[in-house]
Amino acid sequence: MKRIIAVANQKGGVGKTTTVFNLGWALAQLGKRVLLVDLDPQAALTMSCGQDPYQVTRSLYTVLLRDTRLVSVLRQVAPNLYLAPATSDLARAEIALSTFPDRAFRLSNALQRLALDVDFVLMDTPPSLGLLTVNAMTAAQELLIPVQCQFLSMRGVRALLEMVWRIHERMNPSLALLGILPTMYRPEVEHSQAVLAELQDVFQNKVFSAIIVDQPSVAEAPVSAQSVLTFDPDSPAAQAYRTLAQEIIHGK
Amino acid sequence: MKRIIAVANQKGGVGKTTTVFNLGWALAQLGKRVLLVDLDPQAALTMSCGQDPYQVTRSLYTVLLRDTRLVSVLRQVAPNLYLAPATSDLARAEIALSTFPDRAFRLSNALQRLALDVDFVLMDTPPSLGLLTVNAMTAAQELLIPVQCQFLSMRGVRALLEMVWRIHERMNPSLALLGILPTMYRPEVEHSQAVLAELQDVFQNKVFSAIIVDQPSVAEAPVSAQSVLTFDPDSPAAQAYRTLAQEIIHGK
Ligand SMILES: Nc1ncnc2c1ncn2[C@@H]1O[C@H](COP(=O)(O)OP(=O)(O)OP(=O)(O)O)[C@@H](O)[C@H]1O
Ligand SMILES: Nc1ncnc2c1ncn2[C@@H]1O[C@H](COP(=O)(O)OP(=O)(O)OP(=O)(O)O)[C@@H](O)[C@H]1O
Ligand SMILES: [Mg+2]
Ligand SMILES: [Mg+2]
Repeated sequence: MKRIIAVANQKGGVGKTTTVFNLGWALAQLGKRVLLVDLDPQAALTMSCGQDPYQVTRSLYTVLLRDTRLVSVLRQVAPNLYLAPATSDLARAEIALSTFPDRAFRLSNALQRLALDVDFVLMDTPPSLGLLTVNAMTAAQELLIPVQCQFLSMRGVRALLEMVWRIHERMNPSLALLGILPTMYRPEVEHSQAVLAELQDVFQNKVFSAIIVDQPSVAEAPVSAQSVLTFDPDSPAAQAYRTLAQEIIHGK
Repeated sequence: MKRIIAVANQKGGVGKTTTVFNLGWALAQLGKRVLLVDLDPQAALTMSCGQDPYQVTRSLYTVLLRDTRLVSVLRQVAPNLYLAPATSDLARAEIALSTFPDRAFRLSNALQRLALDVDFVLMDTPPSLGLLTVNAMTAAQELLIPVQCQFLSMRGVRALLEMVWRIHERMNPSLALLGILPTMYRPEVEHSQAVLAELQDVFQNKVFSAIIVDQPSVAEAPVSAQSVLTFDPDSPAAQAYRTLAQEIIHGK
């Protein structure tokens, strides 16, 4: 039974792409077959995988707009790890799709027809609650929300959960919150500690025990199309992403 | 002559809101009269100013959709500093405006009618290149682009400048690049140094000499609705925002 997980938060720069990329690597290293889906027109996930979005000819855009088979745009980027890449024309998808009656379910339909045996599908989304993010949420059964351990990021979670509830009610009753992932945590900074404590207090057991610390090599690894798991394998952040993978496979 | 500056970058979390807020404070402390405009449905700028978006009844939404006078939604948040607040219903503005023939120019029209004498208008935008950001770019004469000193942020600048050029060609010939602002710079991290060097190499004199360092008190100040200029006034980031204000007033 394939697990389909959307990673979303309309607040920008909270670690959505970084989480999809590194969690994908961690699951693949554990022998799971993983498909990464890049729904962000900025194609940060595609770039992190070493692919040049300007060179990609068949992308999610054609899957969503022209019913191209998802399997025909896939690229294998590492053992057990596949990518459905994004291109910048995805930015036009939201407008182009607005006249389709099934505009919110295009990705869901494509994933149901997917002729590839995978254990996990991880979807990266843009920093907005538009149609591309909605497509991820109707295709998913589980939602992972990265929250940066800073004040401005904390404030956006309420609006996001209200939207998730509406999607659950009207479009996808199987959508459930998988968990809230604290990211860019700085244990030596009091404000970061305070935000983490508030997250754990408000969301209780919905917060993963894995906490991703702020670590410069996480931001540097994608320069050479590497995950922090290979670039800085013994580091706290690499260890935290491995812990997260275990929590997701075995349950919290 | 009022200077109208849009602060934009579709990459999330690069310091757009933080820059509008702290630059606004720095200009106001220098005696300039400043209007801050919050075009992001997440209303991070509104929150940073100590306003609760859930309590705001008259916001930019009514200005853009129902021709409400901009001056009627303003709030003074500090000496010389005014705010046009956002609410979450701005998220619906992009769809609601799509049938208006002048949808790209609603803010520009509202600013032209503004019955308030200000020296600077600073506009915060959401992390996307949708209609709200387009409205900021057609209303502005100058564009400031914050770029976080990390790999993923660097890669998005090319797509943004392509869009700016299109806006300049087709909608707002007076739109010019004011400058690129390096943010969250970590002088002790080699990767951060490398990204800054690349920014300065590629964009030359378009990069401000002011460089905003990564400093935890910048993220903490908005918790008490303060700018880093009052919360941690002698700090490197506070000093950098003052330098930025001087550069903008007097030219680089
Ligand atoms: N644990 C971490 N430590 C240090 N840097 C990190 C960490 N996680 C992510 N980053 C860096 O922070 C920046 C923001 O992360 P990322 O791009 O993954 O966020 P995002 O939510 O996907 O952003 P967007 O909203 O633009 O899609 C990136 O430059 C990334 O490399
Ligand atoms: N110089 C800095 N040092 C430390 N933290 C910073 C700095 N500048 C901004 N931050 C923090 O980084 C996070 C992202 O900044 P901010 O929200 O201003 O970016 P943004 O581009 O407006 O994000 P979005 O794309 O979601 O609108 C915030 O939590 C902010 O407080
Ligand atoms: Mg991303
Ligand atoms: Mg912002």
